[in-house]
Amino acid sequence: FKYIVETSIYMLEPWERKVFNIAMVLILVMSLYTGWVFL
Amino acid sequence: EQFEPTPYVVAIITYIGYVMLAVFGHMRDFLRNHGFEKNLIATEPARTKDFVPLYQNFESFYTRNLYRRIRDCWNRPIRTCPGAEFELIDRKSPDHGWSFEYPGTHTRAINFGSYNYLGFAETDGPCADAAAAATETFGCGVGSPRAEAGNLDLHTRLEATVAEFVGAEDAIIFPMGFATNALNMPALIGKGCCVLSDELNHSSLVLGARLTGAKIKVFRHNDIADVEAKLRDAIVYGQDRTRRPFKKILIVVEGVYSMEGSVTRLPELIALKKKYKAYLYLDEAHSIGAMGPHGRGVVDYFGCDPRDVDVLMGTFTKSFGGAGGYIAGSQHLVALLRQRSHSGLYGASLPAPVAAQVVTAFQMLMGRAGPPGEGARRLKQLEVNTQYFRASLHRLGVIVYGHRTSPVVPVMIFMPGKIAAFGRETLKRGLGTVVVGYPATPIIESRARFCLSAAHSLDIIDRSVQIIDEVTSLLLMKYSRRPPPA
Amino acid sequence: FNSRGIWATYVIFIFITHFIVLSIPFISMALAWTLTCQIHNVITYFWLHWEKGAPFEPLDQGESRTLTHWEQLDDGVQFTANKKFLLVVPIVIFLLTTFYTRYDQIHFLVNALSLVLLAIVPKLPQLYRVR
Repeated sequence: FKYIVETSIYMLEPWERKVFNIAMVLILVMSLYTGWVFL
Repeated sequence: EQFEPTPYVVAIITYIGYVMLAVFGHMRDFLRNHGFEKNLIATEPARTKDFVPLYQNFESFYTRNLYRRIRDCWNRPIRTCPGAEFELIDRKSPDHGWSFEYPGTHTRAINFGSYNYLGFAETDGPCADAAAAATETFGCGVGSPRAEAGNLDLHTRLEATVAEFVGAEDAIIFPMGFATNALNMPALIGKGCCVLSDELNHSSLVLGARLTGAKIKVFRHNDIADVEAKLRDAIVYGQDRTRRPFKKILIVVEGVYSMEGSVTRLPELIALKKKYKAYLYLDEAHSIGAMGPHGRGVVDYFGCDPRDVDVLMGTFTKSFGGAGGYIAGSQHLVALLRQRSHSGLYGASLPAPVAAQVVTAFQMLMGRAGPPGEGARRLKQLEVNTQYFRASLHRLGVIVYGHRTSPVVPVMIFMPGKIAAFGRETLKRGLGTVVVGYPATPIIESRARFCLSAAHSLDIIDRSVQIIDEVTSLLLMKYSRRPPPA
Repeated sequence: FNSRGIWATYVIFIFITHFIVLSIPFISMALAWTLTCQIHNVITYFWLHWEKGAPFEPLDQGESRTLTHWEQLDDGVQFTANKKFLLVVPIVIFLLTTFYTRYDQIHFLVNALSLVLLAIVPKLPQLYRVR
């Protein structure tokens, strides 16, 4: 609850929240992978 | 007065929140415009597609994509008198704010949302009896302007009462607070004049100033140095292009700024207007009845002479449980308004029950009606409630704006997601209040606004502070870095 | 654009954008910087010089309805701190991009064109309210 309130996705509809969280996870995974390859 | 600045990190997270909501808004608009999603907002019928569009699509972007999602927090229907406690009619939205359904249940809550400073919004007592009697005598409404058949002796009595109460020579009343500003400023000034307006003035003052056609200069909120600088420029440089001197310069301020909870610096403004021969228009909408030892507004609070303020404006909405407004001042000013006021010539006049309610409330404040000392008791109660509530909130660690004696108490929320969460969580716990966000406030200054009332008991205040403590802990809203008061 | 922390937020958004582009595995550093530069110029062009009016109904009786955000900024006063900041940032991004693309000609041309057409020309005072 604190997470969705701080990031303001509290105002989004459930499916939009999923889109937002998937995008966040995707960016995280990509950056970890690229970081690993890069380093 | 306190205006603790928005913490830097919170400001940045707030912007990121708004940008993220804007991105999703554009994404939804794209889906709607390309038929992937049904457009539920009111649009023009297909047959008028070839005409010039009535609405600019972008202008309702905010309503469609941000406000709509959380609009259950606003315009909540109530089913009882807006006293210390009230009952709200529950609403459910199956489609995230596009439409509402009424399950038939209702919620009882403590009322910190209504303007009811002196607690005159009540179902019984001298005011209610007077309103009922006036209804039987005069009926519910008057379908004609004052200048025609809409003038009742009640109106005349109310004007005399208002003039005596505020300490002016004469007064004129109007059926609507907003119209009192918006429709009378054009009767006072016009082209070739200059209006110095506070940047946080109410929209009725902004609209009234724009309708006059006068040159408008906006000064920083409550900044006397800025007023003087702009006043000097207006006098030295005069009108644009022609450089002719302005015919009149009108300084327009509010007594209490309801969004900030701040109080105007009246003594300095009076000194300035005397020094530069300008006129002063004081909107006491929130301070009449709520400020000052006798409830006569900020003029009474600062102990100034009412005759030093050229135009004393106020409303009956916030402190007297009524509606409408008044303008008080010199005989000459009121006579001029009687002839020229758009509201007095075209608008239907104040309904008799409302006028009776307001007259009785004024008389209770002047000690001529109701139980002896009732008016003074309410004023004292409001003052105690205000300072007790503010001190309790400061102790919680939330950021509270405004003057310690202002009965409007803004508590800062900042992030857009928390605006709705605060409104919903407090109502869930039995506290009804108002939340305000952009564009009615600066983008990083969203807030909840609590309106104190003399009808609130200290027990009610304690309960509400406890609810606020719970919700602000849940929503991580205790941003204040100031040490809590001893 | 006059409220607290907005410039820092703007720069943070540029970093976030670059970070997202950079974390795409099969994109080279040079391409990541060029994409950042392009995305920044296109979005700021759309936001500052394309959209007109306000996303809500302002109190100005429709006065700003025909003005872009850039023209409404600071009430149309030119050379304010905000406008200088918004003009300098794309130039700095362009210089960084040129450096990180090792002065490659193709990248340079694409970025220079985008910088001039989308970021600098619309901000010139001579083009204020020009349609």
